[in-house]
Amino acid sequence: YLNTQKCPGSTPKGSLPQSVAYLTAPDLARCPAQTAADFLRPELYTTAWAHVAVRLIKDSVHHLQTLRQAGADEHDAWNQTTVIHIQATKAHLHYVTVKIFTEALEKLESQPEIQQVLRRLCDLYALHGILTNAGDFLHDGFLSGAQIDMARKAYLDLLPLIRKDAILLTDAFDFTDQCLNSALGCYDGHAYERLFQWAQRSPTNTQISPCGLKRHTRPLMLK
Amino acid sequence: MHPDIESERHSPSFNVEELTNILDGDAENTALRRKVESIIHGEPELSLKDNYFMTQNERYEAAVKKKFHILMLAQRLGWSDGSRELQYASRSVSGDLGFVIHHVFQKTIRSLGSEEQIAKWDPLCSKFQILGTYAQTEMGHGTYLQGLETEATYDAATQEFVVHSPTMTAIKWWPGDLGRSATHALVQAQLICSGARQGMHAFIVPIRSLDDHSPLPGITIGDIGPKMDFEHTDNGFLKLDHVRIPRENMLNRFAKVLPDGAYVKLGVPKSNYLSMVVVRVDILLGEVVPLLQKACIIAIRYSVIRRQSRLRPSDPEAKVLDYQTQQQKLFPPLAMAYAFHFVGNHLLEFFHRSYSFILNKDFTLLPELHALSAGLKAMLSDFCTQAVEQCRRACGGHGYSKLSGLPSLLTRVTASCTYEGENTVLYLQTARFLIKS
Repeated sequence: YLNTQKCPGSTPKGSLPQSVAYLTAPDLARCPAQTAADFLRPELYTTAWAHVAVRLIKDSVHHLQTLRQAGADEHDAWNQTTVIHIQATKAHLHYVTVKIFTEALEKLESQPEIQQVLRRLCDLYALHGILTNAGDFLHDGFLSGAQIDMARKAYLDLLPLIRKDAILLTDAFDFTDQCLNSALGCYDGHAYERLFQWAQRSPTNTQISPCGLKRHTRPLMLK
Repeated sequence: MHPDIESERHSPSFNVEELTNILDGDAENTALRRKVESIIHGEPELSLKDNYFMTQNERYEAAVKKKFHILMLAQRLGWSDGSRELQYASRSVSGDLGFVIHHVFQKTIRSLGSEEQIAKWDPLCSKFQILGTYAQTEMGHGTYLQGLETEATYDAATQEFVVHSPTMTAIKWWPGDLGRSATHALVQAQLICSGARQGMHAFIVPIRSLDDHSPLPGITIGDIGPKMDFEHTDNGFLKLDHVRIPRENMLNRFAKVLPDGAYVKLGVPKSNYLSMVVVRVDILLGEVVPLLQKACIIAIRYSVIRRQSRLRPSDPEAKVLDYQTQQQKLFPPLAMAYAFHFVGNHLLEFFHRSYSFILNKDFTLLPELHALSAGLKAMLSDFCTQAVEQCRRACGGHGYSKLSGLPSLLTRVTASCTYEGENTVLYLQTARFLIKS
C-alpha cells in the first residue's frame, strides 16, 4: 500500500504473502447484491469482507501517516492509532476465516449433503459477522441500508434450515459422554435425571447437619 | 433415549459418520480415536466423574496421576511420543492432565536448541527424568519479550551465565508446572555479554534438586495461589538470585555466546517467537476449538430437551430450540465451531510447510506465520470465549451449575485470551504485519 501510494499505478515489489494477497486485488466500490439470496453466494460475502478489511487497513495507514506528517514521532503515532489498527486487524481476520471456511467446503464436492449443511453454517458465520459489524460495511456505502435488510433476511432464513440438522451437527463432533462430563449434554438426552443423580454425589450432601451451622446459630438461639 | 432427542435423529439429511470422518481427517483416524477412547474410558483412574467436587490439591494430584497412568498405558501399548494415540488420549480426558507445560519446555528445546542440545535434553524430557516449565511471563511483564527484565550475564572467567531477577516485577509469574513440579525452567532472559544487551534468549535453569526436590541455591519458588480455573496446573513463581548456569545451557540454534563472550547471531529477532508459534497452533486445535464444540453440544442437546412456554396457545410446551431467539443464541457459536475447525487445520498445514524451512534458517515465511498464528489465536480465543458464555446462558440457571460442564469450559477458554500472548498485543502484532504488507 505504501509503495502504491508513492507511485500511483505501480504494484508493490515482489508478491505479497498469501494471506494478504487480496490487499492488491481489484476491489468493488459497491456490493452487487440485489436480493437476499445473493447474500448466500460465498464469493459475494468473501468479497464484502475483503473490501471492508482493505478499507480499514488503508484507513489505519492513512491515520498513521497523517499523524506522522503532522510531526508526531513514529511511536506516538502508532499508539494513537492502535484502536483503529485492531479494528482493521479484526476485519482482516474475519476475511481470512471466511475465506478458509469457503475454500474448505469447496473440497467437499463429492459429499453434497454434507457440503450443503456446512455451507449453511458458513453462510451464517459470514452473515453474522457482517450484521454484527454492519457499520463498517455501511460506512463507505459498500452496502446500503436496503442491502443490510437483505442480508438480515438471508441470515434469519438460515436459522430454521440449520435447526433441523442442529443435533446431528453436534453429534458429528463425536465427544463421548465421559469426555463431555456434562449432566445436561449427554447423548441420550436424560439431562434432568443426571442432574439429580450427580447433585446427590456432592460431598455437601454427605453430612446431615452442615458444618458450622449449629456452632454459629446456637449462641443466638440460646439467648 | 429421551424421545425429544430421539426425534431429532430420526431422518438425517446427511451422514453424520461421514462428517465425523471429515472432522477427524479420515475414517481411519475416527476408528483409531474411538479405539483409544474406549481404552481410556475403561480405566477407572482416568475418569472425570468427580472433577467438579475436587479441591485445588485434589485436581492437581488427579492430573498428575492421570498423566502418568496414560504414559504407562502408552508404554504398554506402544503409543509413541507425539503420536495420534496420545493426542486422542488427551482429548478423551479433556486435557485435564499434568505436565502440559513440560511439553512446551520440550518443544522449545526442539525449536530453539542446537542438535547437541536436543540430543542431551530431549531424552531426559521424554523419560520424565527432568520436569520442565517455560518461564517467560514475569509479574510485571507479559507477551512483549523485549520488555522482560530477567537478566543472564555472561561471565567469561567461569564460562557461566549469571541468571538474575533484578526487581520484584522481574519475578517469573504464572508458568505452569512451576509451582510444585518442575525441576528445570526454560527461562527467557535478557542476554548481556561483551558489555552489551543482546535481547531475549532462552536458558535452561535447574531449579529443584533431582535428589529431594528442594529449591536449589538462589532459587525462590512456589505456587501463585487460587485461580479462576486450571486448578490442575500448578502455576508458579520463580525468583532468581544470581544463579549460575553453564554456557551450554543457552539454547543456541539461532544465537550463541563463544567462550570468550563474543556474541554470534544465526537467526532473526523473531526466531525467539518460534516456540510460541508452535504452541499457539497447538492451542487452537487441541484446546480452544474443542471447548467451543463441547459447549455447543451441551447447549444444543439441552435445548431440545428443555421445553418452555408455548409457540401457539393451543400447543404443548415447545422445545426451546424452536424459538428463533434460542437459534440466534446457539447457531452462530455452532457455525464458529465448524469455521474454526477448518481454520485451525489450515493454520496447521501452513505451519508444517513453514516450520522445516525455518528450522533450516530460511525465515521467509516466519513473519506471515507469526502474524497469522498470533491474529488467529487472538480472534479464535476471543470469539470462542464469547460463544461459550452464550451457550452457557442459553441453558438458563442450569448453565450456572458446574454439573452442566459449561462453567468449567468457560473459565478454561477465558484463560486462552491471555496465555501464550495477551490478545490485544497479538492483534497489534498482526496489525504491524498488515501495515508492512
